[in-house]
Amino acid sequence: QWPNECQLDQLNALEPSQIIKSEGGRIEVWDHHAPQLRCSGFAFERFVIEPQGLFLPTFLNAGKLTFVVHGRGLMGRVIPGCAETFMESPVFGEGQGQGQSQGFRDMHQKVEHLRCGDTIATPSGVAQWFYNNGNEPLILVAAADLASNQNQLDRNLRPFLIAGNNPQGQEWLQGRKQQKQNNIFNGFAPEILAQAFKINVETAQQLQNQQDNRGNIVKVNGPFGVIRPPLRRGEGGQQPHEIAN
Amino acid sequence: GLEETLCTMRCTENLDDPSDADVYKPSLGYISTLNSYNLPILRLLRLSALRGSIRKNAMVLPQWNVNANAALYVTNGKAHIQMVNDNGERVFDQEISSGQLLVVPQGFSVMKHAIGEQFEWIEFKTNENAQVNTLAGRTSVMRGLPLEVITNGYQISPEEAKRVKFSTIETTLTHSSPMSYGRPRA
Repeated sequence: QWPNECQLDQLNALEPSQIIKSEGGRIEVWDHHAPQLRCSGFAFERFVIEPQGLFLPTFLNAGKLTFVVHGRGLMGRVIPGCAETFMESPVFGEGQGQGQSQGFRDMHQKVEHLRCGDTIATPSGVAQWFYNNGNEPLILVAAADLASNQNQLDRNLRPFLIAGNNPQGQEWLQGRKQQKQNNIFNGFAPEILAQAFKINVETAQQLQNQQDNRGNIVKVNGPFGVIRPPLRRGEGGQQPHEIAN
Repeated sequence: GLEETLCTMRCTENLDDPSDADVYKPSLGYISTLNSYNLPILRLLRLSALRGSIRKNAMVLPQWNVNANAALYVTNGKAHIQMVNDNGERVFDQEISSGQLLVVPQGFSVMKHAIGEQFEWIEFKTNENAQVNTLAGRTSVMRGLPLEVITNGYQISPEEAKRVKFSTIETTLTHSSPMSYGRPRA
């Protein structure tokens, strides 16, 4: 897009140019307009998620690789068209109808444990969330390839927030007036959301997070009991039970 | 498609036959897609298409293009369309009618609501296997999220979160009643 973007006379080490603070952590963003980043097509971010911090579902306009630098946590990605394969078995024998609703708790797509060294590939448009269930900050670095065919917009990193918001705005977007970045539900009329989700308008307004100043990483109060598999061998110092064949 | 060569490649596919539709609801309409799986030459062109036809008061659930831009051309009827950008701003909130063209950039969420007797459109997408992700419905992003993420993300009760997740059982098309859409958000 820029004819001379790779005429690099000198390279230097780069530090983040924007820090987006949230209730449960922060996101540090490198300026992808810096010459060497612009030439390579990379956008780079670092996520610091405090214990009990939940990075709310977000998708990008580009594919990215994420590396776990420190800590441990949980990660979920919602891939279009894939089934909710993590579910609790319904409780039988409680009587039909009523028992069915009491016995059922939740079902969702795959959730994975994360630990240091894990590298996660995420295609463009796939919503992803992280939760820090450890005692130390969960630190992730992510490189998005803005120059690939996966990104069909301009060479700007564009996070689309499904929940939460970014009160500081996207300072790295040139030409856009700085303003709060809202989640995508905020742009729809609440009446439309109510009809699409078959919920009442008040709940639809809640989805817009308009009165919410927690940012895009929120603190979870109480247990975070998502359905998830047991830890792999060696993770978190725990050993799974040996099971004979 | 491996058996096809450039010289013998099939180049034509009809998208107007409801019996070939990917989504068909007699009272709501149908949606057909054309991609490199059913027309392999599209792998060369890196393009795909979607044909939609919905009846009055049918709604295409809010969705976004995962890996493509789209050009939407209205072939018949009219609809109210709302579109939201990455900043959560409503960037389109208008009626669109026959002969008009609307560009839907990658990632922008869009909702279509037929207001005439019928709304028909063709979408051209800049990926040979374009995918969409929906915000509401049985195969939506909300269905794929754990309840705990929804309750904490939107500060709603578990019961409300269950309703958000499970009330809409359709995947693409649903009924909607005539409504006022509220004022465009700045």
